[in-house]
Amino acid sequence: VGNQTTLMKFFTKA
Amino acid sequence: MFEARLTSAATLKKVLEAVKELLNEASFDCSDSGIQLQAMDNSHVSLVSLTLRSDGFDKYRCDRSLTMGMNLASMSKILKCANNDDTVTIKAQDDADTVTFVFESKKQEKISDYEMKLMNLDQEHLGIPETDFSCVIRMPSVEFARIVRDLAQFGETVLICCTKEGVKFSVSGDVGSANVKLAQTNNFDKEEESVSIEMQEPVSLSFACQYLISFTKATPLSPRVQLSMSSNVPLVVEYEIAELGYIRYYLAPKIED
Repeated sequence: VGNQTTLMKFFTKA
Repeated sequence: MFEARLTSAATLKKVLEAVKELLNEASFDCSDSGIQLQAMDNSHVSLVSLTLRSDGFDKYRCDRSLTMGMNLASMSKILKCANNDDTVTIKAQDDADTVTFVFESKKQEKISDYEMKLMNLDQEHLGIPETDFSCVIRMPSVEFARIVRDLAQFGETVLICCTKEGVKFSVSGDVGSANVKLAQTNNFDKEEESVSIEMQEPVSLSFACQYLISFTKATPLSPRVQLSMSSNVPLVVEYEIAELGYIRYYLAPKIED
């Protein structure tokens, strides 16, 4: 997805 | 014993349509408070969070919390067998490895049941922090779907700029560029058609069109959509499901070059 970052960067694992 | 009944299968069909483009399978967590689903798409760029409250069902019983892993393509095949105005009941025994969908016609002259095998899905749950967003935009869901569909023709990435005057969606690509500006309206007598913006500070963020298009599959669930944005945190696109709950999509922003 190009220079798309992932959600992991923003959310912690519950 | 788990049992959840909705008078109209149409609602469940719409919910499934809203998630099945992003997810191949999903775990439905059922508890006393209702049904919840949280799952990331395969590329881990977007996340779907669905809440259906128990008090929104016509009948709801959940003696013990259970997680039902379902293949959404199979679930879709089953729900296509229901008429929109059929009553639908989802049933499962405690510790069951199957779920049953029962469809009843309005006059009760036709009753069908479909049993589906459950899956063991190892899904990681993300902790989503409460965020005070810089901009919250509310607009007609059909308008949002239209803008996203129109602009996606001209590029892969849409830039959303929100100020207190309005919100601007911009795309550029090989063909050229396109901009759609929506002004905040003061249309108090037609609230459903209004565009409202709550802004703490202006925000500009870029997102992949492809995901926004997938999110707009939820349009039939709600006349309104809410977009929440802050710099460098995921966009939240929320559709309320009347008297039942909501579906929220989180999308990571494109990284600044």
